[in-house]
Amino acid sequence: FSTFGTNVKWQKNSLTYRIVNYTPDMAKAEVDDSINKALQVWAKVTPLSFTRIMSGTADIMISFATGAHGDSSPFDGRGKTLAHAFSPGAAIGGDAHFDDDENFTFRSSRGTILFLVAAHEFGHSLGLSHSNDRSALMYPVYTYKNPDTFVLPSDDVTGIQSLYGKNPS
Amino acid sequence: AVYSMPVTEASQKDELLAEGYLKKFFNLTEQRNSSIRRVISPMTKKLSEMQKFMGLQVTGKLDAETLAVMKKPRCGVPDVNMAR
Repeated sequence: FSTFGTNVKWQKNSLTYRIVNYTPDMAKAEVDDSINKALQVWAKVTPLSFTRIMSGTADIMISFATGAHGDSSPFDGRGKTLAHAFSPGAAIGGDAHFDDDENFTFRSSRGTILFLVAAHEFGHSLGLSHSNDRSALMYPVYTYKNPDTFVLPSDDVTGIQSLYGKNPS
Repeated sequence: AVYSMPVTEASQKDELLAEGYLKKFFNLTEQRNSSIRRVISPMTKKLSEMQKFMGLQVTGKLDAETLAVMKKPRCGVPDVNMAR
């Protein structure tokens, strides 16, 4: 694993998130569920907790966009780049953007499973950079895994706990 | 040193794709009007870096396996750790 730096992390354990808009590929409830499950992947192994807010500015702002979307890293159409996220910090820090030219799915392997992409991006939102371990969630290339039986690989657990410690419970 | 050669030559389109990929994800920078003779080109160096990071055979060449990984869907965050 690698991090953006030992001090590039949230200085609090209670974080907020907001889903700014939705992809038309999935039902809203499926997006909500995918995002919540993706955050819980990290909450299970750290002292971090996540609370959803419906308005205002959250620590992690989540949005779907195509092409240029105001952050100097435009998306590139179908395939290639699926999403990106920013390391912890004020303003755009922690935010996660998903390329809406992709075909996001809830469970189907005939598209890109939003839960898997979101769980990876939230790793960045919390301070993890890419891993060179092919089995890690933070490996930069998308590979299908069954979302119903997903377990956070040990490389990612070690990485996130190096920043925030273990879940006390 | 012995270098393995690609089975098929990469097309100009593939080379452009690789250059764009390495610029975006591995911090490949333009090397124009350099008066220094370079034994290893920046492209070869970055290709090797990318192959090592991705767990591929490190050849420094744009081979089929490397191209295939470059064409896979991925996260847009650079693999080079800028903070470091």
